[in-house]
Amino acid sequence: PLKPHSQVFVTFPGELVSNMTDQEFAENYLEQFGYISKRTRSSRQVSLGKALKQLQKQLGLQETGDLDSNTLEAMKMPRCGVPDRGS
Amino acid sequence: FQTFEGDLKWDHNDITYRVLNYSPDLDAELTDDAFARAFKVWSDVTPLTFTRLNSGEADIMIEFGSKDHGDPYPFDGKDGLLAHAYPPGQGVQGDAHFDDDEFWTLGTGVVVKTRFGNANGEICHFPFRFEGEYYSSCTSEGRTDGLLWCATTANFDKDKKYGFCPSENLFTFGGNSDGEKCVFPFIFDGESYDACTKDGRKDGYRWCSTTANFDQDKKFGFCPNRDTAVTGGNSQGDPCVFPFTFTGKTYSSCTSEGRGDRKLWCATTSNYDTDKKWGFCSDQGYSLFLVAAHEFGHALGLEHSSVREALMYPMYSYIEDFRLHPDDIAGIQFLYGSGTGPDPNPPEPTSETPDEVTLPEVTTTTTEIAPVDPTNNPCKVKYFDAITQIQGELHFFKDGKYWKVSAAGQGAIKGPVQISDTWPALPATIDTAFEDLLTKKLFFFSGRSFWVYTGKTVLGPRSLEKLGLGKDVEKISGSLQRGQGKVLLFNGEKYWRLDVKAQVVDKGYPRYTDESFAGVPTDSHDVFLYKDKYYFCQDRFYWRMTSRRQVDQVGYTKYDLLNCP
Repeated sequence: PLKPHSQVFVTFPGELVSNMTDQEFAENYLEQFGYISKRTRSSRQVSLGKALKQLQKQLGLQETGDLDSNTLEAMKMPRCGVPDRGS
Repeated sequence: FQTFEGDLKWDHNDITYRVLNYSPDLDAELTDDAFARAFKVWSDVTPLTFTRLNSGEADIMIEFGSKDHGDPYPFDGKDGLLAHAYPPGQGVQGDAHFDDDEFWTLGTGVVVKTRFGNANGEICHFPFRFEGEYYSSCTSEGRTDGLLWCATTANFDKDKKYGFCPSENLFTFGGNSDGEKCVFPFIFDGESYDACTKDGRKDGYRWCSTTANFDQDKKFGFCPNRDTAVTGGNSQGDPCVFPFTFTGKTYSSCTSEGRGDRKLWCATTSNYDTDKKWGFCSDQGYSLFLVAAHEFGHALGLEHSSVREALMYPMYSYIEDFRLHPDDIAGIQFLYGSGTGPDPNPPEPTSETPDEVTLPEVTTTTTEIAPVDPTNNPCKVKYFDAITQIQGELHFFKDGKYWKVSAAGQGAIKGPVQISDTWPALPATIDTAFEDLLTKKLFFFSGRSFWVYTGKTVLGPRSLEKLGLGKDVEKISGSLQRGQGKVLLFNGEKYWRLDVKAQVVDKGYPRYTDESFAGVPTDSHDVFLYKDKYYFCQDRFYWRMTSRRQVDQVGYTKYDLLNCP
């Protein structure tokens, strides 16, 4: 039988490690790709649920309006930098 | 599909482009080829042509860059954002930028184009066999000069086909040295360098001097990435160094040790523990062709599509046998129209052909190719007055006649039949017709009149005003059954909803066609329901839309619906 392997984990220098929460990440994403505006986000007038629904519709996901795991996963996929909405 | 606000498009069809620089990942020749193929994706379905310029301002300026690369939209390192492009216009508009922190390939892993050797620049074949051993990367084994090489077939021992792999010891690209190789050591800013460096540059590209003294000669070039170059980490572009030491152990290949995400990495010096220099080993990479085709879509005026299979969908996915999705075709043709393209009609012999005249089969052949009265052959009809499904058969109306094709499959075309033989009350020109799904009544429209057939009983002609349509409505050019006794009646840019039982249009109409049915021509001369999908016809083509109102196909009416040869 294989001997148990003790894995050593290290912190690699220069690796882009994000300290953002999922919520912050999602807000950044929604603003970057035109689902919420910077102004409405800063004034806290934004309904994240509505923006998430629009994103979910664009990406063909189930339109829950929630930051569910499928939506979060889709947000982390490689993509084009052109906004989905707005100019 | 979506277009940019105001339907931004080029005001000319002869588009120019220029490649400003290259990625160290991919050979310039492969890069040029990927871009040319990406442009061809669009020129194949439009009247657009793309001409490459080597100097001056082109409509589409293409460049690789990373992070802050000179516009207000920085890239974000490996993965995440891959590229972006600007809609048509002057200056930066129309330009396409590719993130050079990505690993650019043709989508299936490192592509190593060889130089010199005896393989005419063929791509390395990994793994390859050399003296009984298998190699999965370029090697200097068997050579005394240290140059990296690979076999271009699976078995060098048998085929003896090889070429040299990109390295700074073989050539540079860009810069001002016409591809000359690096000279080591070289002097830069008073310091001596014996390897490519990123010093003196803000863009992170590795470079070297092509003479012994850069300070004096100012001759330089960029270093091509080796097949073992890393991405990300803190050594972007540097090659792995094997063996390397990590936590006291020696590694001779990429490893996922030390990581929780199972990604393979390597050190770029011989000792990670002391130098802490590392990066990720090459993966499948991103297809430059696919990403470029997407970005050029933006540069031509298309925004992101919500059709997952469309090229203009914002997320990247690798497709082996790429074909442009009908949604993309509909989008680009909305802006620029369709190209002439190859004629879908097969070449037809003519009766003047000497061989055919002398051959015994000539009688039959001549009979088949004899000019056909276009009014009798539906395949010669450019477009039909009306198309609709009646009792499971698709009916094609034109100038007092109609033809039928079974909706079930590829049945033969039946007809022509005189309209007056079947429905004596009707005029020769039918603008649209539909079968009420509940009562099976047939509604025919022509000009400002309509008729309702129940079996052989007819009501009409009656005026469109009876349906609540104003005098400004000249005709009804299309109709879509919507279920529950409702039918949409189209007249160009507007449509109404008809309550079939009450035979009056509902309040709140007309509405604008393009607001509810985005992506189809607003000047469709026919609209009909067929196999639960909406068809909008313009000229010889149809745009097919799903019940979720997404265009999923654009095609030829006579080939796809009428089954013409």
